[in-house]
Amino acid sequence: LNGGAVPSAPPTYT
Amino acid sequence: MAVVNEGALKKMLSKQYKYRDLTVREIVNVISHYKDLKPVMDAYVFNDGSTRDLMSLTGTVPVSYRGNVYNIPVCLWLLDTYPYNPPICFVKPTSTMMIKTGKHIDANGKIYLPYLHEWKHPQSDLFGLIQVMIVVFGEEPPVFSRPTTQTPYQPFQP
Repeated sequence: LNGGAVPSAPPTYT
Repeated sequence: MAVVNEGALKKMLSKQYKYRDLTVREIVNVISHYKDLKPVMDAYVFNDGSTRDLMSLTGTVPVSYRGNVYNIPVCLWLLDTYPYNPPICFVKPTSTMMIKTGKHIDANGKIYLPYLHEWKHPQSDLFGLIQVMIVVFGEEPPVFSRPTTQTPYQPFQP
């Protein structure tokens, strides 16, 4: 089954 | 290629949608291109507390940022007057993400874009909106991953 893309976000640049 | 069933979509769209054929055609166009956006009928809560069952496109859009591609989680609500009114758009951060408020994003994750503000059918459509979102988010991501707290204390080595 197409589980769909895993949500992701850029790392926090501290 | 998952065949998207227009008939099923039309059934999903509640009777209140005034321009169902136009709306279904746009949804089919978008979800056959952006495979991770799914049509979902759900209750939308308006600012005055009233709720209404509306169609949303929920999932992620691919955004390139600093050489990597991220799947930014979004939810695009279609009012029952769509396409004569713009969608109401949100980023939907997961528990490991935090919203980066700014010119285009408020603390609730609501998305503000000139493309939405100046919405005009038929020049404006869902496909164009998502393309603008991808460009804008590629310059200024609406969400970032929460920093993982590195524990400075090293566990005792027996």
